[in-house]
Amino acid sequence: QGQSPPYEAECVEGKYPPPSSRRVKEYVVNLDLPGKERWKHVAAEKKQEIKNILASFKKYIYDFGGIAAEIWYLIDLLGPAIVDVLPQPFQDEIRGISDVTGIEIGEVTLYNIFYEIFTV
Amino acid sequence: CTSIVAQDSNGTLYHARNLDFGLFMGWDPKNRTWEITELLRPAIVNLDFQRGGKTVFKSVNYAGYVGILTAISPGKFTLTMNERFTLDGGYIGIINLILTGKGTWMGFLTRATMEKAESFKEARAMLTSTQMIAPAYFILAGNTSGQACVITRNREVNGTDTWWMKEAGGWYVLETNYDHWSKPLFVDDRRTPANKCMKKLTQKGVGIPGIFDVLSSRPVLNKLTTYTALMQVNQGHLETWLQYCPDPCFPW
Repeated sequence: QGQSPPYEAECVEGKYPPPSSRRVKEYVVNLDLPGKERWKHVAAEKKQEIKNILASFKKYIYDFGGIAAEIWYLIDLLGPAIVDVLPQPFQDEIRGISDVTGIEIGEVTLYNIFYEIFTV
Repeated sequence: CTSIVAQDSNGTLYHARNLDFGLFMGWDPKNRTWEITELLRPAIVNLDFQRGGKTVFKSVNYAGYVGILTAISPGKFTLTMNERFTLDGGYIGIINLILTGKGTWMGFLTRATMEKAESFKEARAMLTSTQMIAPAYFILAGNTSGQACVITRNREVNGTDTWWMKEAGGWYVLETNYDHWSKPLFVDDRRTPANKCMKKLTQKGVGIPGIFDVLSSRPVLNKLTTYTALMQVNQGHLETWLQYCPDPCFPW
């Protein structure tokens, strides 16, 4: 399929606008609300999508086996303590998302600091 | 990821990006897709952060993520963030945070920047002077011609590099996931194709449709691309499109 690297550029034209089905929906986040309330509507509507991402990530971690699976156990176990070290209002926002989605708070925290974990 | 800030012949700035994510996280050989990438797409949302009923900034997020990777402060500045891989990465930063209490999480720094900075200058100051937990590239653009740069960040403030649009070629600046002074890894060179397409586009072609075409060109568009976001700061304009890369398409 396709080329081997290094890749040759294929400069396409006339791709804009794409079909409207690919346009991303907009939500308002009210910063006047307390942190725990701000994401309620977004988290409620996208609950399953967030769960799917984390379930897939969990599977990926478990595939490493051994100690990797223990790490996930620790994330769930220590979740409430981990979120406590984050700055505000992020602590409360993450707690609010966890409440609405029913996802363990440690897992929502991990999702939010994923960049730092992943850059290694 | 690929971020581009380009200025048209009138000096109007456009800022756009592809967000690529999910490398090595579950390849589906049947559909030739990355598992996490496919799951991230339905979670993409545009957000309008408001205070007192007025927009403070707009962003593109994966639902459940409260930090910022792509955002616009209407009339003031635009910001995108690209991942920077170094050995002195996130784990060391996390250990340092535990031991010394020093370091800011990337997504929270960008969020604070979007909420607090009143100008390009203030945003640049926040993004260059805050100790971080992991390295990153910040692509920042203001509201006047030439006001665009790529900030290459280490965890520490020392060694921060700012690469201005005028040094990068005059009318655009482009960043993927490599330091601008180094060659990209030959198996992951999206920079050369993107530059080729920008040069083919020319400054006359700069605008939302032209930049979207560049970001829709393989391998700038690849199997990891989840969305393309397009911003014009003076109009406060942000639009986001889900991206797919049908075969034949590069896996990254």
